Amino acid sequence: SGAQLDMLAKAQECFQICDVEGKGFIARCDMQRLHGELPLSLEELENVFDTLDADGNGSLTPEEFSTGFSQFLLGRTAS
Amino acid sequence: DPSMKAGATSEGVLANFFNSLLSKKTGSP
Repeated sequence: SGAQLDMLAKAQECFQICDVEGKGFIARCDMQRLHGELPLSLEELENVFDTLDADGNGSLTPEEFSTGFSQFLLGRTAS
Repeated sequence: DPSMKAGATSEGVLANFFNSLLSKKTGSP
């Protein structure tokens, strides 16, 4: 659907903000680099990383990222 | 019931993270 495509596009743009080097995945250090750019503490950023890294392999793929992003959007529209 | 939610990260932190990214995206030139 159009809404789904829109969601994926937003997720991809947010992914690229985190993946500053364009590696194609987000490492833990990329997340720590966002400290100072986003109003979150280092601990919160680590928590977010661990939550999104569903398989726990230490890197966030675009798929894992967009899954977390869509769950966030669903939770927001549900409330 | 919020106590049903397992894991260290509250939904609020995750929401804060994504909201910040979205506002950063729209705020950049």
